Amino acid sequence: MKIKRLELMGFKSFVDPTVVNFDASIIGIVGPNGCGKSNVVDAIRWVMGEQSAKSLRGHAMEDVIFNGSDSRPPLGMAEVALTFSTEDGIVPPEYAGFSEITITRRLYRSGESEYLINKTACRLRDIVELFLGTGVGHRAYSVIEQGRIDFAINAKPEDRRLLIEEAA
Amino acid sequence: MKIKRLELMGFKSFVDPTVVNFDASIIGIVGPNGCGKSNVVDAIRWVMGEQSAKSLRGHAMEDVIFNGSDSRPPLGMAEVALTFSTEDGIVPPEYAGFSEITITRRLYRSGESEYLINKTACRLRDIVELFLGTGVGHRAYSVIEQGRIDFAINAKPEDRRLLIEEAA
Amino acid sequence: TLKRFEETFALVSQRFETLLPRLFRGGRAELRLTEPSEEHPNPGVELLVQPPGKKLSHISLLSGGEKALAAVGFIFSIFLVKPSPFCILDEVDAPLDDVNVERFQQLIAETVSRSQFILITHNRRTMEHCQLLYGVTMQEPGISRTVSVRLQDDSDVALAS
Amino acid sequence: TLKRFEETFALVSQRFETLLPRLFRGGRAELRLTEPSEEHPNPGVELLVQPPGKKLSHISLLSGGEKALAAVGFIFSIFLVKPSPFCILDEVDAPLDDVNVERFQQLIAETVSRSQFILITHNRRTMEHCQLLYGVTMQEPGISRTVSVRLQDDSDVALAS
Ligand SMILES: Nc1ncnc2c1ncn2[C@@H]1O[C@H](COP(=O)(O)OP(=O)(O)OP(=O)(O)O)[C@@H](O)[C@H]1O
Ligand SMILES: Nc1ncnc2c1ncn2[C@@H]1O[C@H](COP(=O)(O)OP(=O)(O)OP(=O)(O)O)[C@@H](O)[C@H]1O
Ligand SMILES: [Mg+2]
Ligand SMILES: [Mg+2]
Repeated sequence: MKIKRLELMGFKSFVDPTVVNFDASIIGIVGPNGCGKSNVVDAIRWVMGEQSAKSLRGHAMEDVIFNGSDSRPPLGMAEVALTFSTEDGIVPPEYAGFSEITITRRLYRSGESEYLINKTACRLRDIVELFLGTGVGHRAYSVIEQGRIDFAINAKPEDRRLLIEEAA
Repeated sequence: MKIKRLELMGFKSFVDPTVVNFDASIIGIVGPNGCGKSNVVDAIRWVMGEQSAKSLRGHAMEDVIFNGSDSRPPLGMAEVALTFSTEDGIVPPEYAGFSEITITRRLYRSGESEYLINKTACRLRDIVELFLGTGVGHRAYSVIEQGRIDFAINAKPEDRRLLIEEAA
Repeated sequence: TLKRFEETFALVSQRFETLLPRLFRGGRAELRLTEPSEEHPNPGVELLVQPPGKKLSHISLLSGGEKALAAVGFIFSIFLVKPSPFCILDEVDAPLDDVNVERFQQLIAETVSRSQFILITHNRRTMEHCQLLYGVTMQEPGISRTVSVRLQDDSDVALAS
Repeated sequence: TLKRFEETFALVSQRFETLLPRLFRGGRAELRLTEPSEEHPNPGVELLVQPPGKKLSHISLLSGGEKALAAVGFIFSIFLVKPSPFCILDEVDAPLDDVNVERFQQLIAETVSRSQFILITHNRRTMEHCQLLYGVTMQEPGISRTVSVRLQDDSDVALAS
């Protein structure tokens, strides 16, 4: 389930449709302070099912929708799509026939959400279940947000246990 | 009250008597991870009266005394002396005649502490009073420990108020 | 699931004990379970790290860079027991000096056969180890766009559109 | 002392409003007092920062580097109202990119006539702005010693004994 492609639109500072291809094993994301690098990480965690606005650095989930700039008005919707390759064989049985899987998440200012797997509408549960047992998930030990590397050190012992429980 | 000289002995990883001269206006301290740079900052805050072991990254105040290495046994005492110049005129009236002021703090494993101003024994209160109103002090806004720059941003509004109260 | 936790814990702590001395070029490290208490019936996990030549001390006495390196070691120990298809690290190299950045990169190079890495960084040495670099710019204030990037010799990272 | 707090707050917020747009090359910033409540009878201090071209947002939406720069701006605003003889900053430049490191250094250059700065850093650009560099080494594991340091051209910082 390696990441092949990420598509963002109206998500945080990515107002226009943006495609990021991850065609390599070690990919660097670089750029000046405040340009949107960590927003890419937020987009990946969000489409994988993250439900806490606070852990996406906002107050309400609506904060992920582009809220305007000097030159552009706010948008009414945020959409992120993440495409995985299934070449490594880590794929749930019902998707065995596919060479890639795309998950999509949309949020409207009205508060309505939509989730899709390979362009077919589904529920959040279906997306979360897709990742169960693979070691990835929006809260897994495989995504370390900015400033959180010390988490493993400064955390309480019972919080560190959670990290190991995820891998169990 | 610019800093002229710092002398450490048995303080954290500075087991042997060490002198650092601060003869410039912008001084850099550099070196590999874990070599003792932040221990220098801890030494300055400690000699100026810091009473919380936790804010010096320890559990008990005894943690500031050199606790041994592969080649050296633990010591029984930590001593730090900090010398200020009085050229800029910021000096309490009772020390007006001096061209420099040295404050010294010692801690023995027995738990006994000693404080000195210009080599004369005094109490902790005397050291703390020396700095009152100058903007420096072990907790002042003028010492930002490692990883604490975000403190002003992530702090609660009433904590930020404290920073301004200190300057009032 | 308690049995599964204990099995996984044993595997992770084995990895941790061998990985940390390699990262720190010596010293030793250990994971321990804490005593269960009324408040926390499930045992928690304690990290003990002893950099080379130093006394075994509580992790809070470590320096900023040593803590970051120990945390990377802990995460990778879990990773080696249960590899995940991809791993995203956002500026974990910020507190590391040049020597430790290289050690961090070596660790990635050893694990990359099983997982994909996405690294956000300002550190040139880390950029040099990436196979592909994506630049994010905000030439139009408030609007993020991506550009492809090529590392040029000594000048700054060149952003191409 | 409430009157003194209000006077100092007014001065600090004036400084903050002019300093932040200079640091961010545009945009605006403001300090506000929060409404006193039962729990906190004394009003607290809120920071509002709007980087150039962006909407005024809660400070938690800022990026890591923007937060560090805003925090430096806040500390220096207090500093300019009540200068202290010296200021010690331990790796505050870690989250900053090269452009913001230069802006941070300019701020120091403007304030250095009133105060002495002691900067702990791994960043070469910051080192280049120091008048004096002290190296700390641990050649004997666990034992810190100081050495005098000279910046050499492109190679790593040379540690001399
Ligand atoms: N809903 C939104 N609409 C528009 N812009 C947003 C939204 N949410 C966040 N932003 C903007 O995104 C920017 C932060 O981006 P991000 O945290 O990705 O920066 P970064 O590239 O990681 O920077 P650094 O190197 O400092 O960590 C902020 O300036 C913020 O104003
Ligand atoms: N009482 C003590 N006796 C001996 N060594 C100690 C004592 N207290 C702390 N140390 C050692 O000091 C080291 C930490 O030093 P310090 O935090 O100053 O490093 P640093 O130079 O700031 O590194 P970094 O660049 O990673 O922030 C630790 O490795 C710790 O073992
Ligand atoms: Mg970031
Ligand atoms: Mg340090």
